Amino acid sequence: SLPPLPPQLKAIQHYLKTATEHDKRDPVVSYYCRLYALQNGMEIDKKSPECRVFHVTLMDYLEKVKKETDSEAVHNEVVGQAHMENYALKVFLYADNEDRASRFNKNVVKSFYTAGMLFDTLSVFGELSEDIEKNRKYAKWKAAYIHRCLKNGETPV
Amino acid sequence: PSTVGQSTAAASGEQDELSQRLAKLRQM
Repeated sequence: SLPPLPPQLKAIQHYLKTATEHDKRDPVVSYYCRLYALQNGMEIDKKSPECRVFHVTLMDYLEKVKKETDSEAVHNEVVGQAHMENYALKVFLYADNEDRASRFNKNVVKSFYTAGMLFDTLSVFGELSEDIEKNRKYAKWKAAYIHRCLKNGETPV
Repeated sequence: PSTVGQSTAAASGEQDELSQRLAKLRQM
């Protein structure tokens, strides 16, 4: 288990949560969400002792996962990228279909939100393509928009 | 000053170690 998340690393909290949510459903997604969180966390702060302890613990965990798994998508990042792109698109298309069928609920908000974060994690493989960048922004905007409408009792357009 | 220098060197060594471990993890 990880030590408590230092406040300065709050920005990576949701990616770690998404990783936990996928531990049983899709360990490849969990692995890359945590790798993204680690990489981003190190960019935010790798100097303070509390952040260093957090990063080292997360690194230990990822090394252990990689040693123990025989998943090609974890060992080969090209395969991993394809896996993550397919999965993110699947979540995005589910939310988009629900949206276009005017089925608005918390599940659709969560799916758009998760898709947006999964598109974020694709940056561990390099610069995002134009299409993915477009979907990433759209998914985040849609999640916020439908959430706001549901909260205010309005019907999303 | 030498203590500060040593601390800085130690801190940067630890930072490098983290980055190196990350790079190694991705090549494993």
